[in-house]
Amino acid sequence: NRQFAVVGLGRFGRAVCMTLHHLGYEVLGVDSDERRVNQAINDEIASHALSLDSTDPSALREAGLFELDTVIVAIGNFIQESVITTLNLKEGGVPHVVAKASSEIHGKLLKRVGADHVVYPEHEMGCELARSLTRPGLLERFELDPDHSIVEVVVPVEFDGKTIADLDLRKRYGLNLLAVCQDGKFEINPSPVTRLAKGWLMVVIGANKCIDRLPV
Amino acid sequence: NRQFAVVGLGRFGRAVCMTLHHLGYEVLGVDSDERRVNQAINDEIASHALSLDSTDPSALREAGLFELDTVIVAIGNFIQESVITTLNLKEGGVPHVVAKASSEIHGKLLKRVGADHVVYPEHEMGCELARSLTRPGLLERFELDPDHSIVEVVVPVEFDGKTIADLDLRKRYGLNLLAVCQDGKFEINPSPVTRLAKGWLMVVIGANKCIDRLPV
Ligand SMILES: Nc1ncnc2c1ncn2[C@@H]1O[C@H](COP(=O)(O)OP(=O)(O)OP(=O)(O)O)[C@@H](O)[C@H]1O
Ligand SMILES: Nc1ncnc2c1ncn2[C@@H]1O[C@H](COP(=O)(O)OP(=O)(O)OP(=O)(O)O)[C@@H](O)[C@H]1O
Repeated sequence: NRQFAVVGLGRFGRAVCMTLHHLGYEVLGVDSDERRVNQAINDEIASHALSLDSTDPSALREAGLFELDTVIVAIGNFIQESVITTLNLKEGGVPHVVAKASSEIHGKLLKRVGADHVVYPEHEMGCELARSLTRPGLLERFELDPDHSIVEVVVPVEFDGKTIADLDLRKRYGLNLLAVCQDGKFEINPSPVTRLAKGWLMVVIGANKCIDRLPV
Repeated sequence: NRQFAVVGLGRFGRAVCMTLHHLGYEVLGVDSDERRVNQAINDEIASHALSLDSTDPSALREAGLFELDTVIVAIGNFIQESVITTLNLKEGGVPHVVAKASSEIHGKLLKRVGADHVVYPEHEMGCELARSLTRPGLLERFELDPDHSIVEVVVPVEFDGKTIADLDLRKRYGLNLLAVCQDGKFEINPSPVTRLAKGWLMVVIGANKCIDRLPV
């Protein structure tokens, strides 16, 4: 079974720890702040938790981080610590180092020192929120590639009372209907005679320019 | 056209501002830190940017925030400021206040003072990263409801060289194949005679317990 470590137990790091731990994986939480380590132990979000300074390679080695397959570096506000920690881990032989970045330049530095994967959690969620605010009827978007998506939309008033066959989404909009949802319960591949009602949800797949023509 | 304001120009707040601004919406950026305001003006991520203390209701009124339809409160580390700001905005008559929270208790307080929508960006992305690390073959998951999802998976070696018709995913796994992807280009509704190759991507929809049976 794979073992993980998370360096930096802030909001993001704790969530990574907690999820891995609840999925049954062995995960070690590390932070230079004693209180955060004790918090992680009390909240039982990791198998173990240790206080150490991750910019010190010998501390990482003694704690066994160099033997692990994947380490997540979740330090956002201290770019120097984040970058030095990532370098230490790659030089220590860790195959997969995932690091979070707070800016483009932070991300570039992390890539330079060998981070295998860089994530921008705050930025990505900020963009996602902004997009959802501008198209309130478009609830979620699952981007397949730059031109195609799957979207969950609120059934617009124009579609109220019409059957799926009536709407003929493929011919009129170039979209495939995948599922409809009434009161939180999804039905996949609904029958063409299903009559839609405004306020229901529907999930469609197609080109983005076709999705943009939906009256939502 | 709807107007927005973002209070708190950290990583998350800046991304919300920038995205709304690039989508052509009028957005006002607000922060108590003069440097963050100047940064937002220099980077052209908002239509306007102002320095003010959002815990002061008269400062919010003078800046015109009470006339807006939607305000985003993106203050995470200062719970008191975040909660007071949200209360000010709701008392000032703003119809939609979206606030980010750093913990469950922070979220509860925000709901109590009238936040219309609470988001947990770091927590949500931390959970998402952890899940993606444990099933490397499962690239993205789009949850429809607690029991059904759409997932993007790497075509496993077991499916290499087989046609979609051979695989008969609906009968053998209870899943519908929506799209396949070769070298970054998606094909929606691929023909049943398409021969899959390991390493390609495929997007399927179905019950989570059916998805879990895929050899990825
Ligand atoms: N050298 C170090 N060794 C170990 N932990 C460290 C080191 N430097 C910082 N940390 C820890 O990293 C954690 C996250 O730090 P930071 O404040 O940068 O995160 P953040 O980006 O605001 O996190 P989040 O958004 O996830 O809350 C803190 O708990 C901090 O104590
Ligand atoms: N009373 C206030 N009025 C206006 N701005 C404020 C106030 N209090 C804090 N801020 C600003 O809110 C911004 C975000 O603060 P904070 O450090 O809490 O965010 P954060 O959760 O770490 O953000 P992110 O993760 O998005 O970087 C800061 O730029 C800070 O100056």
